[in-house]
Amino acid sequence: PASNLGLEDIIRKALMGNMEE
Amino acid sequence: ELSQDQQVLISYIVDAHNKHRIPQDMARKLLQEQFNAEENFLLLTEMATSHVQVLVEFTKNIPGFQSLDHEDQIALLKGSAVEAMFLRSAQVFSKKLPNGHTVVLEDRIRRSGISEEFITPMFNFYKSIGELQMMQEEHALLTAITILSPDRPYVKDQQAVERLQEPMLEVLRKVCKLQHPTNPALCTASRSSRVMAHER
Repeated sequence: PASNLGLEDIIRKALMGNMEE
Repeated sequence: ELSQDQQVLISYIVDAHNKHRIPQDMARKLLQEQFNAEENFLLLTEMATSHVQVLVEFTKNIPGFQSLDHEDQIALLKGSAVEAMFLRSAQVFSKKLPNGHTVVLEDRIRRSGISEEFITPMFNFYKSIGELQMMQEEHALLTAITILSPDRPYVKDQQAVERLQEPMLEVLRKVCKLQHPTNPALCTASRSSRVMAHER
């Protein structure tokens, strides 16, 4: 189930969050 | 005794742990709205996504984490996300939220179509974590320690991760002895960062 959620995608986007701001 | 630096580290991690939570509107949906099994399942997957985002925000606030190699940051989060989420969920369930919230949550999970094969061990895990009667400092530290496990797959600079994890392990050992002087079980469990793998 974790891989179906695109876990790595979610993590990458969330980590990038501050950089985009 | 905890040193000044160690006390600062604890308050930093506990603050981050408390600050980053599932958004209010999602929590409200979970607790208040009526759904069928399929909608329950979708709601839980939405919540899982939100939970991962919350976990990443917490992790960014762990001292030193953002100084790690970027791909190692991803590897650590990817390798620990499920364990850390279960730890956090266990804390929520063991806090015995007011007004039977945990009853509603448990009911929703049991009626989401998720196989009993997963549900039973999950609630057993929540129960055994609850029995340890961990304080919030221990939960926050254990979560940080779980995330900063140097032996996750694809981590390149394991020593850099160890350098971050070791001071936290030391703090957790001390906190544990201070808060549970007569309960060796928790201290033994927290001495090993593999406690989560065992529970899994």
